[in-house]
Amino acid sequence: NHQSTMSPEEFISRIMEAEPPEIYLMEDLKKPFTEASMMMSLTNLADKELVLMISWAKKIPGFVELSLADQIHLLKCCWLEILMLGLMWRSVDHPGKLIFSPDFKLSREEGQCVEGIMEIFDMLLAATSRFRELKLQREEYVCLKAMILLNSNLSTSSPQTTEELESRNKLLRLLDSVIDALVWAISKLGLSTQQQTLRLGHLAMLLSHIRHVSNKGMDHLSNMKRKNVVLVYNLLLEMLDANTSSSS
Amino acid sequence: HTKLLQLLTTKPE
Repeated sequence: NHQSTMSPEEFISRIMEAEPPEIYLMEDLKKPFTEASMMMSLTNLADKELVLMISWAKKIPGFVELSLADQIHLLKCCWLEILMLGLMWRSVDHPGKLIFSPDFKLSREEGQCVEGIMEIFDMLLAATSRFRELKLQREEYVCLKAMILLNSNLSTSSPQTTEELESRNKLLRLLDSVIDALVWAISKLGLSTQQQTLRLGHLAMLLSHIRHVSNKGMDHLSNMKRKNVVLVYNLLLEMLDANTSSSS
Repeated sequence: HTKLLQLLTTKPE
């Protein structure tokens, strides 16, 4: 269990190195958007990002030592939250805009062309504003992203086999490591002890907003798919189905 | 094999 002996500093440097490269949509965007064209661009980008997300997760120290079942379950639970936090990070210095990729930026108003998406854009923009007010640091951002992944599924069923039990224990120790890492990152900012505690609380509370927006987004995407506004395929389809089939 | 499983089980190049 090398991650338990890893210092918070080392843990952060490993997850900083795991960061996926910048991704481009690489499509000729025809403006104004239609409902179908915007949904297609959004889902094409999400599908590309998902492939990189799997590689990213595998680079989180200790993740690949979890059981394969836990790895799959965690990713299926949190993928949209991870995509949304990444979007917030890219958009943090651009008030009122959502920077999906360097070549795909949307203003709040552009959300008007997709039924029901402006509400989600507004929630994304609100959470992004909170991160802007808090002056979220890159080290904190990477910790939060790892926290989302590792905290995404606290299974209700108790582990049945030794393998499941070991994986569950590893997961809990990994969560300890990532919390330690976030606490360490906050401690570098030159705040008073009380301010550090408050910051940790505020950052952690933002995660519940992200979960909420992700649930809204998941419903929206499955509705768009059901109404044939957009054709969802490939890895994105697999990840979406994992959520819609378990909730219905 | 699902795509997710495939991506998780392939060794990094």
